[in-house]
Amino acid sequence: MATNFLVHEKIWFDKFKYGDAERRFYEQMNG
Amino acid sequence: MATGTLYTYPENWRAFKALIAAQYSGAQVHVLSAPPHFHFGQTNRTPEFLCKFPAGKFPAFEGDGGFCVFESNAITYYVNNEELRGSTPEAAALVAQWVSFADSGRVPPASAWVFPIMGITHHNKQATQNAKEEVRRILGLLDAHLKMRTFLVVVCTLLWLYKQVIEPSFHQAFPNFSQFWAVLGEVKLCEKMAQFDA
Amino acid sequence: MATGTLYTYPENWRAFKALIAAQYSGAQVHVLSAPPHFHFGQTNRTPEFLCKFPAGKFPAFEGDGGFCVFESNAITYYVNNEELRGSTPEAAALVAQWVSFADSGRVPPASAWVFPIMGITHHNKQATQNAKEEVRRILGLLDAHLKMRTFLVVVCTLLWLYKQVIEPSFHQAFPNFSQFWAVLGEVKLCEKMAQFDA
Repeated sequence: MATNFLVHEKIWFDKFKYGDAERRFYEQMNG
Repeated sequence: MATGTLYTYPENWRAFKALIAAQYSGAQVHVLSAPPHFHFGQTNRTPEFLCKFPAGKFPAFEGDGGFCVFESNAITYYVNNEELRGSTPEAAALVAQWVSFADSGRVPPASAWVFPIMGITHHNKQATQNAKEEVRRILGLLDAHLKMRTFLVVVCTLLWLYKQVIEPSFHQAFPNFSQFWAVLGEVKLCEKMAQFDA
Repeated sequence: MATGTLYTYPENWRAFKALIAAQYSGAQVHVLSAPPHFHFGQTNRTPEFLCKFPAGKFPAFEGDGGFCVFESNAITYYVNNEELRGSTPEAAALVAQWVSFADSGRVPPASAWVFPIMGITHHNKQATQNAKEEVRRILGLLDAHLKMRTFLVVVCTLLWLYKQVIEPSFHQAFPNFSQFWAVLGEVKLCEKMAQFDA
């Protein structure tokens, strides 16, 4: 039942990837 | 005390936050989640709905006085009482901290792990592995912090995990969670970690 | 009035939210963002930092009285004043609504569009196209709502976009934004939409 609705949910599945990449980027930037 | 109507689809964990808060605050929240009052995918596209809730998102709350608000955290805040909102700037800041941490730190890995199992998104072995490790890290962090505290908003973002994949052996390491389920009633906890079945 | 220290790496748009709020509220916020006081990647892994901020995330705020809070929205709330927090439950709920909408609706497509151009993540043509359309949809929705209102938290999540890719022809359709930049000072707006350069 819930799955019919959840398929419309906007979830940032790639959050983990983007967060990791952003952290690495700024760690490099900040030496 | 807020009184009004909550528009949502059934079994929406985002709506549970507001409904649990209303239980504590005594706010009168009337839920519309099924026809004829509510058709998911239609109701939220009608001009009158979009005029009240321009993002067309659920859950959406309309107070009896006509005040309209969407985004589950904002609705939960509104139907809450002063105590649960945080009666000092420090308490309110910590509520905001864990609400934000729940949305940014927990919802993505929880969904990435469980949605493929429920057939909602494609399965990717590595992504599932990453999500599982991220969930373990976050639960460890939370467990250390949940001693003597109650974080209802957190538990709503953990529903999928506890219903689908976190079996007793997995959550034994995090003993401070068990008190939460008292508020949600009997939630059938996962006995066996669900695996993706192609 | 909050006074304390904000730990962050330089140019962190998440920290800007709290710093702008502090300008309005008059809170005294001392920023530590460079050696010797702060080494991103090291400072946040020391035991004393993790004891105060268990998630090891930035920005993190430590009040002069020892109160510690992480998550940028929570810090912004704490250094804010009553007026900017929302002096009625309705006003506060609407602040929470747009804060939540900014994080869930804008940060993902903004990152998906700009990060590959900055070399932070890999480029994917379709993902970029999807992100661009999502940004256009969200800006249109916001533009309709931003008449006569100021949403500073929103603008911080738009920084990447306006600095990298939203050229005048793109944001002409959204006239209500221009007033925001007055608070951020001269932000070099994008003249030419940056494209991914392999």
